[in-house]
Amino acid sequence: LWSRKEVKEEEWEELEAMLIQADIGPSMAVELVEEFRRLRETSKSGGDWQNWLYEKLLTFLKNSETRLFPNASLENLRVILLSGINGVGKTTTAGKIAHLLKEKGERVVLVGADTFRAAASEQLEVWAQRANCRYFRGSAGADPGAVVFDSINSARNNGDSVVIVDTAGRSHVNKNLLAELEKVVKVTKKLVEPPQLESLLVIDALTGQNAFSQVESIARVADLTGIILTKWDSQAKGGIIFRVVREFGLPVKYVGVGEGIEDLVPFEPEEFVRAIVY
Amino acid sequence: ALAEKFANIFKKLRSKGKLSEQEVDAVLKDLRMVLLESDVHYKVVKDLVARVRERAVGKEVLESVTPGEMIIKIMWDEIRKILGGEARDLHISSALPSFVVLVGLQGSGKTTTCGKLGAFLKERGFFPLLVSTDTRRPAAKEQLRILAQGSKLEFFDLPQGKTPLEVVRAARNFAREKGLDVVLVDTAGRLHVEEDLLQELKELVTQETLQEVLLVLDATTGQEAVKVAETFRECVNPTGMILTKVDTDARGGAVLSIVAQTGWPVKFVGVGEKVTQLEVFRPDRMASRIMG
Ligand SMILES: Nc1nc2c(ncn2[C@@H]2O[C@H](COP(=O)(O)OP(=O)(O)OP(=O)(O)O)[C@@H](O)[C@H]2O)c(=O)[nH]1
Ligand SMILES: Nc1nc2c(ncn2[C@@H]2O[C@H](COP(=O)(O)OP(=O)(O)OP(=O)(O)O)[C@@H](O)[C@H]2O)c(=O)[nH]1
Ligand SMILES: [Mg+2]
Ligand SMILES: [Mg+2]
Repeated sequence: LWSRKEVKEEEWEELEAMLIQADIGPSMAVELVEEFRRLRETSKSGGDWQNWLYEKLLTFLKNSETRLFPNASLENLRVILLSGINGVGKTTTAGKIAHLLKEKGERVVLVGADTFRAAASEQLEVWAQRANCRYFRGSAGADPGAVVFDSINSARNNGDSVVIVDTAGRSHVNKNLLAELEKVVKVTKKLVEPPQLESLLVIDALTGQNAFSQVESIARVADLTGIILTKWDSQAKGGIIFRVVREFGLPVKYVGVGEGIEDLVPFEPEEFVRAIVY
Repeated sequence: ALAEKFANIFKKLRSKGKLSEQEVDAVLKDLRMVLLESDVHYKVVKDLVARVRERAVGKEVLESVTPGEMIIKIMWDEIRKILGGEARDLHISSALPSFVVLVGLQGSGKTTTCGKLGAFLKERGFFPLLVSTDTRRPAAKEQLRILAQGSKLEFFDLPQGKTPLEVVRAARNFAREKGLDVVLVDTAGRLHVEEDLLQELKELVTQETLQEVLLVLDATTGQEAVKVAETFRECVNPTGMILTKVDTDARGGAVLSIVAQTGWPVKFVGVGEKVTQLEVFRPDRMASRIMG
């Protein structure tokens, strides 16, 4: 269809609509459609539009470091810090990562640094039981920075190899909560060297363009090293990832695909793009 | 902010005086981009821009000295129309007790909102009962119990209850016994693609008389919001919506989309994590929020 001479205006609109509805964002959608139109004018070859789009979107995502701790020393303590706005899936993801690393033979401790929300520590404790790993809890209302500090020292004393810190959900426009997160990151950096820290922002795949401002605000305070995209089983395309990767160069490391402990998979660019294009 | 972006658009036109149809189209193109960036659904933007264009290419605008401002005013007007005239209230009928059930996607804020609604109603002289039917999420019942305790509200749980229907039936009896007049039912989060979980909700709404079934929706939801709303409508036919996390600066474009597509009234907005941070939805306030 797209290899014939004349492409109707509606067909270009359809392509733009499909990109926007995948949450890629209007400016990027317009950009992609215009690029494709220019290419078609200059090259007389037909070619399959889906193939072009697939390859184009994939270029945004290649050269992404998707491994956890790519440069860490495995003999020293490593810390995973999870941050993100309210309800995106941080606590659940912390449990899933704990399980994943335990299966790999790591000595894991799950740290409840959400000392604010109702039943946050009870929720994470259940996940620690499910993942069969140690649980370090902060007392209600305790300063999250202090909890993280104590937990890392406790991990060193206990001979743990990985500390997974679950933080409280926060609005990325709340200055106090951003300052609180900044403090948690500063405390962590005092205790472990940069390659030993994986600071991951958790984003809900159903989120729209707001995800971009979430990354922008939180990247400023949390020294982010990567992203985890949750609820991809919702069939939302998570297209905001392209803007995020292009603007911030942050790799997506894992994808949440359900509410169970095994429902966390490594990010696969081909599969992600295929779900948008085909 | 949207108002700034709109202002920038018509700043370009200030020096032009009268507008040609092409110039109107150029302004509408910019307005369209701004709405899409606020997560208003593609189809809703298309209809909205078409309606604005219809009014904007009239003589009245093209011959005005401030055509840009007129177009923006028309856009404002059409947005306000979509959001509805006045604030709509909860249907707490004289049925004793009245039932308000909260449904929605995982993490949208149902449990927290249940607590907020309880406190809100208590302040207005009602005697609410908070009920948890979430048997799936770790510590979900505990979360609602703690919220109830925090606001000195009654809490009900049926430990052996497996389905929301069983729990709601037992809660009805409990509320009657205790003379409580509003039962606020928290349900487990579920995706619009989880058929069996939707079926579980459908069973509840078809077998019990419920005064309100409210879709609790995260204001940061993107283009998928419309699909979510349509699926929930087919399955449980909500009587309204509560939009949460409005404080995270999300422009509520999802709300505009869903209201435009479903005609559902938005009853409340969540503007923070604290139990007091629930506001009655005011269409004009949300319109000015969407517009910047
Ligand atoms: N379908 C699906 N649900 C998920 C996924 N990840 C998390 N959830 C659900 O999302 C809801 C919120 O998860 P939480 O882990 O409590 O989210 P959170 O970010 O810790 O929330 P706060 O701490 O309150 O900010 C729960 O019902 C989870 O089961 C996922 O990948 N898929
Ligand atoms: N900033 C902000 N956070 C909110 C608002 N409403 C709820 N939250 C937070 O959002 C997160 C998720 O809230 P929950 O009440 O656990 O959501 P839920 O829909 O019950 O989640 P599931 O039961 O897992 O589906 C919590 O951290 C709440 O404090 C709001 O209006 N603004
Ligand atoms: Mg949490
Ligand atoms: Mg809940």
